[in-house]
Amino acid sequence: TFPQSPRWKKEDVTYRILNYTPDMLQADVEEAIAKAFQLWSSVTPLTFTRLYNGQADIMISFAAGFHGDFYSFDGPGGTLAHAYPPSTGIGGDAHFDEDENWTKFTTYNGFNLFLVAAHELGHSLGLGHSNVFNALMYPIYMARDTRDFRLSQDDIDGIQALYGPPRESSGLPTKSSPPQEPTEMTPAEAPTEMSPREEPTETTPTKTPIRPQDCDPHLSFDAITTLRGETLFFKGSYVWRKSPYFSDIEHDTISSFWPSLTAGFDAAYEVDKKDRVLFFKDDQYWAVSGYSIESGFPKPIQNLGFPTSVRKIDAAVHDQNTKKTYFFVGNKYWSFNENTQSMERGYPRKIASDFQGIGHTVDAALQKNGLFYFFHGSNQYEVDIKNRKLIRTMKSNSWFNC
Amino acid sequence: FPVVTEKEKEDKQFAKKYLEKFYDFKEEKNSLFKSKNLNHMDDKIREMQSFFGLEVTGELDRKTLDMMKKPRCGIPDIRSYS
Repeated sequence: TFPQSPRWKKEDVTYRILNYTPDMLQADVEEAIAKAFQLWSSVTPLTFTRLYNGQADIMISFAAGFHGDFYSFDGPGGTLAHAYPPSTGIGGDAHFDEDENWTKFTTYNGFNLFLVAAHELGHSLGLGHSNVFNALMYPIYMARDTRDFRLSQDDIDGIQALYGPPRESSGLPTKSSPPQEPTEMTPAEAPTEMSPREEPTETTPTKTPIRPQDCDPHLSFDAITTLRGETLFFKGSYVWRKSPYFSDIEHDTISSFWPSLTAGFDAAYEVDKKDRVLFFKDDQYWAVSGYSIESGFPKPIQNLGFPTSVRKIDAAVHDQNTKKTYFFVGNKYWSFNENTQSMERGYPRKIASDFQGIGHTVDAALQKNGLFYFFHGSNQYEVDIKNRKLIRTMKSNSWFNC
Repeated sequence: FPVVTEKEKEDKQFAKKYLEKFYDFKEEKNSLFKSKNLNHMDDKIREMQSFFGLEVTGELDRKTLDMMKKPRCGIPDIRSYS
């Protein structure tokens, strides 16, 4: 909570939407905000009534840059919104940065208004930030599925410390709400909440495999790709990040970069000219640009021209010189023309016939400084495809200064 | 000492603004002792790192910078919000 834990000293709180973002339909803005209030009313005795004029407790508005308070917005990205703790005047008000691209979808091409509004309204009710990673009140924006979005236990504990749990009622809505804009969910609809006194049932944490040592001689990888000059090595949910500027290897997880991508990539490659990395898993693929995942994904790999008999890809690498991307499946490979976005004729071909010394499946592939690196288990094969020469064989983790 | 590259200067400036905005870092403008400022900033970096569960080094390492650059809410993370 904020210093001195300010809270509304009443249970029926009012709000007013002062203006709208042109990014969304007005009805969608209203629905996102109503849904955000419902999250909090479902776990507290609070009710939220919308006013259409005059002064409401929580005034909601969109604005860009300097907008009349001491906390100007900063253009696209960075700060998305802010809100004031309960008090008179500006207290409780929530401001959203109009320089952002607001959306009602769970997309990566903009910020979901429901998620950000639910967070900011937590501030409007008196909650500070949480350092619990999946909590709604965690300060960093995370795109996630909003269909049956639930508050985390930390959020519930926080808000109920201020207002207590929802009031038990005899099943009838305690307040008649105008039909077009329900201000309160009737208890029957309220999600059953674990009351604070019930001990959370102990869920046995699923056993995630521990990260292998960097210099484990048996280390193998699921996929490898370059990304803006760096090289990322993937295995399960783990990422090893190698930068040309720092000698040490950074250890991350896939979810810390792309929270909604499931771990265990089959293949990955970068088309650096488009600042785009593609990830493959089973018969689907995703395209990302930095942190943001392009909208409209995942897509089926058949969109790239694979026959339906191909259920997954072993490895992929993009040749920055020829603009061709090579996809490896079993002992064969395809060549995909990134300019025409189509598979080349005469494929698939045998890997061994065109890539010297690579007579087996390929786990991962990489192009660096014009040379190709094909990974199979804990070994790696450096190949000069122009001169059709296998240069050397190394350990897969030779990149980690072992 | 290695020459502080332009990028590092930019990163430091960005971090300073971030810490001022979200961790109540106040640069003592007329402080005689430059090092006093630096230690103060290191403490604030540690505070931020511990909030986000990063390795607490007090240094502006890449993971710390990455976290600072992620889209976020404009409200400070620590309670001395005035």
